[in-house]
Amino acid sequence: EQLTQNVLKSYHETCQLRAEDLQRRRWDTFSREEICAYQKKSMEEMWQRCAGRITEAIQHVVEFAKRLHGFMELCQNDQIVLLKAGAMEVVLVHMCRAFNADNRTVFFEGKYASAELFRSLGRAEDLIGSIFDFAQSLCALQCSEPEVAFLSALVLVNASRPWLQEPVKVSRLRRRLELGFQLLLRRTRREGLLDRLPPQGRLRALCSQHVEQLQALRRRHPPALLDAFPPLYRELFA
Amino acid sequence: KHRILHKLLQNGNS
Repeated sequence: EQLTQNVLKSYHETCQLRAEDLQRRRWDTFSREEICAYQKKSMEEMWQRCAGRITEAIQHVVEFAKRLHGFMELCQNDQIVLLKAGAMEVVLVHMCRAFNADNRTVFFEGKYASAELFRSLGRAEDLIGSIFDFAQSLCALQCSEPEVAFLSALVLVNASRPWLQEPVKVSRLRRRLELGFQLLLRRTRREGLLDRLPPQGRLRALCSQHVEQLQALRRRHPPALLDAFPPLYRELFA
Repeated sequence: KHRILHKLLQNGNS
């Protein structure tokens, strides 16, 4: 019970956007002119913008992790390993809250945006499509806020990440989180959720696709391109 | 190697 309260409190304290606000604004979409303006941006500028938004979201995930009971008791190597491997995955899970499955738009820079708004990302368009498909499938599960909170914690605290120094300690923490999640699901009669969650490999594949696209971008541009990206983004993905 | 992550983790509960 204590652990559940801690997961929920950590999640609420570090949530970037409130669910009510996202819901209230879900039909506030970009106009045709605004979409065109985004499409006319250079590929470099659009990548930088997206990297900026991803980095902001990741900073909230780091704060979430810090508040999770047990996370800061892991050795520093393992804290870094878990965040490096899991932060982007958590951001993708959170995206289902900011996604309107009825018109396939996502909250981006103040309004809801369809995939076409990201056209200037060039070849990364496939990645956008995959991310939208993932958000759509997660939306179909209609997860509550407490469920998203636990899913975030469980994506992060994963004992099978490579390079962990104390995997046993991580798996002990994970086990406690799993128990808390099961109790919550039982209480809310949502046990079926566990069987309907997308396979873990899907998140991993999206994250590798993101890194591959970033590498392809770097091959086509001078190294100075990355100077304009947020330092935390470069540290995690470049 | 992960200077920024280290810093973020060490900065209290900001």
